Amino acid sequence: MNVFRLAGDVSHLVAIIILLLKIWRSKSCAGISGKSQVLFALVFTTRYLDLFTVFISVYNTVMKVVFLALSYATVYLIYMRFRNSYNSENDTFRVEFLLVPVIGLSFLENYAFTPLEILWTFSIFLEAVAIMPQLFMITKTGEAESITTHYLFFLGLYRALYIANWVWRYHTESFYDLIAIVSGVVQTIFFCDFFYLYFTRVLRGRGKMTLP
Amino acid sequence: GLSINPKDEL
Repeated sequence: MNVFRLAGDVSHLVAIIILLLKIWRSKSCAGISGKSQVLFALVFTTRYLDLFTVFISVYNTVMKVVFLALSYATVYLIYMRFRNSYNSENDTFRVEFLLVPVIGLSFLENYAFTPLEILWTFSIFLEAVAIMPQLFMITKTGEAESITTHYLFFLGLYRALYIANWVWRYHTESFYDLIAIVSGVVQTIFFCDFFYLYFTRVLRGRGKMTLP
Repeated sequence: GLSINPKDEL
């Protein structure tokens, strides 16, 4: 554990809580892609199956359970509790175009051809692209509420901090995890365009982020 | 090195 890793986990947690609180307080999930949130729930589910097989640390177990619970709570709020506010007509990204290549890749490129390793690899690859339905929705509608953009900022920050964590671990422990690093870098690149808009538009005091 | 088990990162 290093400061980049801890800060990354904290910003991931902050992102998820921001989104959950926004939906809960406004009693609306307008502008939120339910598809992205289902994909994130699937990411956590397939990655944290090792909760049943190995014990790593109290921190590790608690964070995994919290991420799982919060992601399922978010999906519940979007599709059940506040489903009337869900903009399904704008959440039209074809998820199968992500799932099929990701499933195929996880069978081809993994550390061991075992169910748990393949599912872990699937979760790493899927996480890299899971935000695409949300970014697609923003592009389609041409705008995003500022709270939604804060959520995306912390989610992108988490990925960027994990890269710093990997650089740190490579230098201090000679440790590297190539599948996680390549996917993490790809995932962070998806956020670059958003980061630019976030800093130039949202933080300069407009309520909403509108696209040019 | 490559591959890690157990996987400590989240």
